[in-house]
Formats: sequence, structure tokens, C-alpha cells
Amino acid sequence: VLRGRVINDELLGDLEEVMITADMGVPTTTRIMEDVRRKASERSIREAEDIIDLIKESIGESLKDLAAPLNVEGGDPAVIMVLGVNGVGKTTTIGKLAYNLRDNGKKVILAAGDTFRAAAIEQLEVWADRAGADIIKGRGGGDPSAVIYDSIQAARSRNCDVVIADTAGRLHTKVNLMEELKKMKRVINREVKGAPHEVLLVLDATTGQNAVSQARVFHEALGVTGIALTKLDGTAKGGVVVSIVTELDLPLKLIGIGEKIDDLRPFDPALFVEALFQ
Amino acid sequence: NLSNRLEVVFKKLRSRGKLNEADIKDAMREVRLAMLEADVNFKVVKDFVERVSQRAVGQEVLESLTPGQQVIKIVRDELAELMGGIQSKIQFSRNPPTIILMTGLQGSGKTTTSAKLAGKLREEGHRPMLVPADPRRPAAVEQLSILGGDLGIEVYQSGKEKNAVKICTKARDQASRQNLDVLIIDTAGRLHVDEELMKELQAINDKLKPHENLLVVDAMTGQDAVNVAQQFNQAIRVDGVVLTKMDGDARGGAALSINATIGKPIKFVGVGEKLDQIEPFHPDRMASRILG
Ligand SMILES: Nc1nc2c(ncn2[C@@H]2O[C@H](COP(=O)(O)OP(=O)(O)OP(=O)(O)O)[C@@H](O)[C@H]2O)c(=O)[nH]1
Ligand SMILES: Nc1nc2c(ncn2[C@@H]2O[C@H](COP(=O)(O)OP(=O)(O)OP(=O)(O)O)[C@@H](O)[C@H]2O)c(=O)[nH]1
Ligand SMILES: [Mg+2]
Ligand SMILES: [Mg+2]
Repeated sequence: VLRGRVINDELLGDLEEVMITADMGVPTTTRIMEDVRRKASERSIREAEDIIDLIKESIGESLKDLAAPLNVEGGDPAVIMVLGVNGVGKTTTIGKLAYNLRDNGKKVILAAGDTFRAAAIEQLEVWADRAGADIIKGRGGGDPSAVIYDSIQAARSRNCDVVIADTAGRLHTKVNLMEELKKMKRVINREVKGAPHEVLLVLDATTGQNAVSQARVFHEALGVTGIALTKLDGTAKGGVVVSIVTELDLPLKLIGIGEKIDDLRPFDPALFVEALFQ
Repeated sequence: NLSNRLEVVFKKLRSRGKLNEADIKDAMREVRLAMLEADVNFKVVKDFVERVSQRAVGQEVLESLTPGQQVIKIVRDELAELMGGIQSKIQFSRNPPTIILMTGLQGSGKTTTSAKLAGKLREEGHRPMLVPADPRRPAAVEQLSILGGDLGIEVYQSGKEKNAVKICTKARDQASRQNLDVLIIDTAGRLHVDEELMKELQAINDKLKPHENLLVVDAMTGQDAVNVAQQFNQAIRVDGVVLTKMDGDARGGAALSINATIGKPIKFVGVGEKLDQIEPFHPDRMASRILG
């Protein structure tokens, strides 16, 4: 569609529109375009298609050092805390992850750490059953830190490799709810040396610039070690992660591409960048 | 925020004493940045800034002692007018039950909002029934049943039925028998590009002929809001929108994007996880929030 087009302000404007419409945001788009203009003149680029390759190269550059696998080795047990705002796909991602880990020979326990929302525990129970994982739950309305504590003890007594802690969705602007997460992290760290091994922030690909605010606040409060980006099977491109990953140096580890148990993939920067321009 | 940024733009110009079209262009650039930052859709911003530019070169700004304030006022008024012009109440049917269909993407807040709406309508003197028409999501039926139970509102027992259309028609018949006058149907989250699920939604819409189709949208939705609104509106004619999770700090530009694209009003706003946290939509407050 770019063939034969001359490189001018109109073309560059169209490419900017693609990036902003992919939720990359104005500051990141501007930075990428400056980088591309400089390279284009340095390399005497004449063809419109080559401009798009430069853009992909520039975005890919920002992302490739920040693709990383989930850290689940060597813990006694390995503990993964899963957090994020309401409705992004935490519980579903945990089910998919448990299934994947089981497939790779790990024994997994799910900690039903959402003791607040209606039927949250029942929902996780279905996933535990589907994934072949054990589940540890407390009573509804109880202290989530108590559930994670019990889960860690159960993991040790049952010789399980990984504990994945589900948490209730919470807006990052709610200070008392952020404090609840900090307490859970302290309990985990006290019980298992070096834990949590993974603090996984779940972001929804349909989210706009607010994802940057979410990432900043969760990271500042809890030290996020990885991001899972869900719902990439929709038409949203999730471009906001380019800003998040570069600004906060956070690895993007997993992507969700559907509602079924095997709809989880490791993050692939090249595929992601290609999809931005489709 | 935008007020401050515009004041900076106009401070530089005041020394010259007069404003011209280029100055207004600078001001519009700030407005455009503020709106993109707020997640308003790219094309919607373009159209909006164009129409506001026309007004901004008028006398009211050029002769004002505080041109920055004037521009903000014009922008805010235009925004509020765009988002607030239309009927924003639920239209009740003369032949009960009034059927309200809740639809939207995964995780947007449909189940929670269904319960909130039922509670609100009961307070206003109605006799609602909640219908758990999501046969797919793990524990979705339990979730709605618990919420309905907390409010003391009747929740249709779908039992082993997995067909959403059948669940809805049977629920409607039961509501009529029990003389309940509002049916609120909670549906499964679905992607606007999922052919099979959009067909299911159309089947529910065709069979039940709901009086209100409410599209539930997360306030933090980005540029994609336009695609979602268009596709859902094409599939089942959306009557109104509920914008959820407004208790966060998302600017909520999706509200303008949706309004500008499908022209349907935002009827309610979700402002928390508790069942009483639903409010009517205030276009002027939303306009200020989007501009930042
Ligand atoms: N299409 C699609 N839907 C997803 C994906 N991941 C999760 N979902 C759906 O998103 C909805 C919300 O998922 P949950 O796992 O309940 O989200 P959550 O973050 O645990 O929600 P809360 O606990 O209420 O905060 C469900 O309908 C899921 O099936 C994905 O990758 N693609
Ligand atoms: N803070 C806040 N949370 C909300 C609001 N509305 C819903 N939620 C939360 O958002 C999450 C998702 O809500 P649900 O009602 O399960 O969403 P849904 O659209 O039914 O999800 P699916 O059926 O999976 O598509 C839950 O954690 C709710 O408590 C709101 O206005 N504010
Ligand atoms: Mg959950
Ligand atoms: Mg639901």
C-alpha cells in the first residue's frame, strides 16, 4: 500500500496516525519518528517501504532487550504474584499459565488470593481443575495474605514447584488496596527466600494511555518483574507497552490471545511489531 | 493541564497584543495533544479540532483579555454539547417487561453493572429480574447470582441450559408470569470481531427485541473504542453506553470517541466495585476530565 509513495510530510503523518491509533501515544510516536528521520537521512533512504522498515526497526530495538521468559526456577517453591486493575484477565491468565507449567513438568498450586469479588474463588477453582493444579482457598472475605501463607505451606508439604497467587482486581489509585498487595508481598518474602520470584502485572491490550499510569504505580509499589499483555486477539494493538517497556525498563513476558486454556504465548517482539502495522 | 498549557501559549502572544490564525493553530495543537493523551480517537480529535478552530478565530477569543480561558471555554462547551445532547434515560416499555440487554468486551464490567442497574431500578420502584445469559465464563452464573442475592433481587435460574437465546426467552416468560417489569440480561464478554459470538448476540437481539441495548465500556479503553462501538452498533443497534471504572484516573476519551462515532448517549457511569456505585452521566464533568 506504500509502494510508489513519495516520502513527504503526508506519508510521515499517515505513519504517525498508524502508531497513535495503535495506542503508542504521542511522546513515543514522536521519539520514534525523530529516530527514523535521522536514520533516513544518514542512510539516504528514498523508498516509502524502507521508511516503514525503519520504524519497525526502531520499535523492535526498544522491545527486543525487554522480552524475557517467566522466572519459575529454583524457588522453594517459586512464587508468582499476579496483579493488575479490574477485569484485565489475571485469573484467566493464571489458569493458562498453570496449564503451561504443568505441561512442562511442574507441580502447581493456585492461591485463591481474591477473597473479595463475587465468585472469584469459584472461577479460579474451575481453572485449577482444567489445568490439573491444586488450589488453596480461604473463606470469602478473609485476608488474602493468609491464603498465600497457607498456599506456600501446602506447596512445601506437597512438594509443589510453583505457587501462583491470584489477587483481586484493584485500581492503582486506591491506596489502601495497594497497601494490601504490599503486605502480601512481605508475607511471601518472609516465607520464601528470594520470593516472589515474579511480580506479574497484567495489562489489557484494549487499554489506552492509562496503562502507563497503571504500570508506574504498580511498579513503584511492588517492583513489577514482568508484564502479561492480554486480549491481543481483538483489534487493539497494545502499542502502549512500547512506552511502558522503554520508560520503566519492564520486561514483557507473556501475551494472551484468547479465552481458552492454551491461549498463552511468550512475547515475541518481531511478531508484535509486524502486527502493529497490519 | 490544558488550562496551564494554553496560558503558556497565549502569554507569549500577549506581548504582541493581537492574536492571529497561526496563534490559534498553536493553541489547537495543545488541545489536540491533550485529547490524544486522554485516549480520544485520532480521527475524532482531528474532526473536533477542525470545528473548534473555526470558532476559536472568532471575535470572542481575539478580543478577549484572557484568550486562553476563552479557548478552553469554547472547547469545553463543544465537548459537553457533543456528549450530552441526547436522551440519556432508560426508555421503559408500555408492555412490560422492559428488556435491557447488557453487552460489551470481556472484562468491561457487564455483570457488575447489570446488578447495579437492577438495584437502582428497584429503588426507583421497578421489579427487576437479572438473567445470567453467559453460559461460558467459569462461575459467571454464580457471580451474577451472588450479586443479585446481595441485593435481594430475583436472578433467573438457568440450570443446565447452555443456549443463551433459550435462557433469555425462558427468563422473559418467567418474568411475565411473576409480574416483574424489567429484565436485565447479562451476556458473555465477546470481541466485536468474533463472528460466532456476534451472531449469538444478534440471535438474542432478534428473538428478544430488547428495548435497551447497553454497550458497557471500560473508561480506560484506548483508540480501539471506535472499532468496538461501530461493530456492536452495526450488529445490534446500541441504544446507550455505560462507562465503567470511572473511579480510576483514566481520562475517558473513549466517551467522546464513541459518541462522535455512533452518536449514542452515555447513560450511566460506574464509579466503583460496590453495587450502589452507579451514577448518571454528566457531560460537562466528562468534558473537563478529558481535557485534563
Ligand atoms: N479475548 C480474550 N479474552 C480474555 C483474555 N484473557 C482474559 N480474557 C477474558 O477477560 C475476562 C476477564 O478475565 P478475568 O480473568 O476474570 O480477569 P481478572 O483480571 O481476573 O478480573 P478481576 O479479578 O475481576 O479483576 C474474561 O471474560 C476472560 O475470559 C484474552 O487473552 N483474550
Ligand atoms: N473500580 C471499579 N471496578 C469495577 C467497576 N465495574 C466493574 N468493576 C470490576 O471490574 C471487574 C470486571 O467486572 P465484571 O462485571 O466481571 O465484568 P464483565 O464485563 O462481566 O466480564 P466478562 O463477563 O468476563 O466479560 C470486576 O473486578 C468488577 O468488580 C467500576 O465501576 N469501578
Ligand atoms: Mg480475577
Ligand atoms: Mg460477566
